[in-house]
Amino acid sequence: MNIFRLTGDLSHLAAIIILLLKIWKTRSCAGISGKSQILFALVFTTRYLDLLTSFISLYNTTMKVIYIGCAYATVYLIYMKFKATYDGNHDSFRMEFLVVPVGGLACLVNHDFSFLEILWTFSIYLESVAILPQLFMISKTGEAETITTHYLFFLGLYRALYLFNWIWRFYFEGFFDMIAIVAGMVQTILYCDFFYLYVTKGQGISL
Amino acid sequence: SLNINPKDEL
Repeated sequence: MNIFRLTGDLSHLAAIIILLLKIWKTRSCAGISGKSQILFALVFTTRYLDLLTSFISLYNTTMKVIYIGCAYATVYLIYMKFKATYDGNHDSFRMEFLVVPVGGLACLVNHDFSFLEILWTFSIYLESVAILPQLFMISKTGEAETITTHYLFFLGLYRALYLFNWIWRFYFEGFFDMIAIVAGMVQTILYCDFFYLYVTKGQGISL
Repeated sequence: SLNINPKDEL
């Protein structure tokens, strides 16, 4: 554990909690892509199956359970509890355009051709592009509420901090995972355009 | 030695 990973994890947690609270407090999921949230629930489910097979630390287990629980709670709020406020017409990105190629890539490029390893690889690749339905929705409606931009900022910041974590771990621990690093770079690059808007416009974005 | 792909991250 180093400072970049810890702040990365906390940034990720902040993003998830901000989104949940926003939906809960406003009783609305307007402007939020349910499809991105389904993809994130799928990401956590496929990555954290190792909860059943190995124990790493109390911190690790606790965070995994919180991430999975929050992901499914968010999907529940969007598609069940506050379904009437869900803007399905503007959430038109096709999930299969991400899931199918990513699934294929995970089968082709992985560390080990085993069930759990392929699901882990799938989750890493899928996470890198899971935000695309949300970014697509914002580009379609041409605007994002302030709180939604805070959510995206912390979600993007998390993977950027992980990049620093991997540099740290390479130098001090000899840790090196090409799959995670390349996917993490792709993921961070996808947020760059948004980061620019967030910093220059500060609050709610309107294109 | 390089320690490749430990699954201790989130």
